[in-house]
Amino acid sequence: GLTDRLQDIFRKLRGKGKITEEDVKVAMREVRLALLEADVNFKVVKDFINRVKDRAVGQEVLQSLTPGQQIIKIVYDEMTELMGGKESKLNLGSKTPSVIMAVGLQGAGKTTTVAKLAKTLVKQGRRPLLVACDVYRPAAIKQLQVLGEQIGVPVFSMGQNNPVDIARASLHHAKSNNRDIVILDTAGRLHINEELMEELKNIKEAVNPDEILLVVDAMTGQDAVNVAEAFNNDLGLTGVILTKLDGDTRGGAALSVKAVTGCPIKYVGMGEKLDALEVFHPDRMASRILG
Amino acid sequence: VKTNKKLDDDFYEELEEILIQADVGVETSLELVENIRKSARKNKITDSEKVMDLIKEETARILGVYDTSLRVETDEKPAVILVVGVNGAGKTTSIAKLAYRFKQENKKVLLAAGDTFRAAAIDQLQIWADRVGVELIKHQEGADPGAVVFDAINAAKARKADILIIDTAGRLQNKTNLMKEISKVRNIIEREIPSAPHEVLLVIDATTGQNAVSQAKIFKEATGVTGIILTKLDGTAKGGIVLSIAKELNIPVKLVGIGEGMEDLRTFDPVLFAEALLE
Ligand SMILES: Nc1nc2c(ncn2[C@@H]2O[C@H](COP(=O)(O)OP(=O)(O)OP(=O)(O)O)[C@@H](O)[C@H]2O)c(=O)[nH]1
Ligand SMILES: Nc1nc2c(ncn2[C@@H]2O[C@H](COP(=O)(O)OP(=O)(O)OP(=O)(O)O)[C@@H](O)[C@H]2O)c(=O)[nH]1
Ligand SMILES: [Mg+2]
Ligand SMILES: [Mg+2]
Repeated sequence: GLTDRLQDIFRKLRGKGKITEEDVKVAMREVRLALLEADVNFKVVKDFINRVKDRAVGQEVLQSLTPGQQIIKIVYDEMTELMGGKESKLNLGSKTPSVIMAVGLQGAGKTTTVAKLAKTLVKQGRRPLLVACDVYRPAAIKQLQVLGEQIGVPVFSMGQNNPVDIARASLHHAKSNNRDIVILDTAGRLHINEELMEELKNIKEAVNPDEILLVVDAMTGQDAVNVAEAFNNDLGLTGVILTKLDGDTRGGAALSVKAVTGCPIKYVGMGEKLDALEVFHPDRMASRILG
Repeated sequence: VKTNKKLDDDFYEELEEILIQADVGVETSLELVENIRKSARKNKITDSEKVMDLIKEETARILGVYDTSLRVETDEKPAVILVVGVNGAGKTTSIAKLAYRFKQENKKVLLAAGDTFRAAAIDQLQIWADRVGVELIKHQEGADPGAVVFDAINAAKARKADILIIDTAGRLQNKTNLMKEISKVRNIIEREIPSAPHEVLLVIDATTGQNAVSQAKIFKEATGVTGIILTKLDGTAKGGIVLSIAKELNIPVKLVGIGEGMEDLRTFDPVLFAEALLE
């Protein structure tokens, strides 16, 4: 991986006092390559490299580390910090019911993820209500109902009706059925589909969510920035959930999405089962991306 | 679009940037640009627009050496198409589109609900089958996918179907047990019809990054892959990963998905693809 590559490069530089600009230049070429191969967005890589360069040049070489190890440590620390530094929680506000809205591209994992979130919340002693706002995809409502049944969480549906009306009605339903968190599953859509993005804005306006979570497939490539930026500009995201991290992708999209929106990644999907949702750890993600 | 630019380092660096941002991957991008640079020097080309044409032609050439037709005119009936890929790529929807296309060509199509695992997967395919007007062979949720496939092949033979399209559960390529399962499904098909499956189509989401190469490699090893269906090209992703897949694995793109409706399927056009990739 990157660590070995940098070790090789810097083997001959052992015993030096400071990290020189040339050392950093050579190292950054390798880091840039590693990040691009990990699917971090091209422009995000550029910015990241510049930040690391500033931190690395002129640094004293620590007694316990080789220059290569030291540069790696700076890269790793910088990336961990960029990705949020520490774990992030859901901000469920003070009003009841709290509202969580899941949005994202087609097939990203929204329906599965909202069910996983509901299961997690049940374990925390909450009483979530799942809401079927995807009225387009064949059997989407049935999919959510089947998942709801598997975890013992009720699913609110009005069949193929206006998603904005469904969202609004779900709040009333939650109140009259003593459910304290409403989780809206929305249809997958392209960020460039104006009509469908308008629908999301209307849902947001109708129910004023505490959390608007962008669900992103961890294997997304360079396009991740376009998607994240558009959803964030249109809706004001409060967080991100990265799915399918049980795959073998390095997941550079995580850095891209965080860099371009500033939104914290709160959870990661680690499998198809409904208990496969974990808190996002920035340091673990940094190691994974760096390979 | 680069017009009247000087053919210096900056120009070629910008070209690499365009390719990398299109998910072509670093190695393939550098290689492609280096070849174009050499070719431009050798042919004394000084016009930047001409260089853009060169790279478009080379891209189209790499992707266009293959036959994009589907092998469905088989001596043994039915022709069997196995559809595989990772979770959420667009397999089930692409099968609906394929069924619709074949139905327009007056073929008798049968579908098999090989995803017996995911919630409402069978329901989803049944709705599509009804919309397109084709029959679906299915068992209950949780049934053995091999049993569904075996049943579907026999039903297809009995009903004299021209084409049988088999849907499978999404699976990540690093899940060894799931890849074993899909290899087993392929073997069952081959056992029932020695020349089948006639097509194994790997469905890849155009938004996928470099992981797509690993997907193609491992699915090729597990089931063989005769072609790719590249989905969601109606988004802003360019799908550049198919270039590395063509170069490293010789797997052609046969079809592209450009939307969520049953008509949103197109035969892959390498020239149009190269144009869009480099704009
Ligand atoms: N391996 C794995 N599969 C996942 C994960 N999350 C979701 N999936 C699978 O990904 C596929 C798509 O998931 P869905 O929940 O239907 O995705 P969606 O975003 O709701 O899709 P649309 O509603 O069509 O936009 C399904 O096969 C899920 O089982 C995960 O973390 N790991
Ligand atoms: N915009 C767009 N969406 C697509 C395209 N192909 C499929 N989709 C959407 O992508 C989502 C996932 O499609 P599915 O057909 O369920 O994908 P799958 O591979 O069968 O998913 P699993 O069975 O869960 O692995 C659905 O919302 C589809 O409507 C396409 O070409 N363009
Ligand atoms: Mg869904
Ligand atoms: Mg499917």
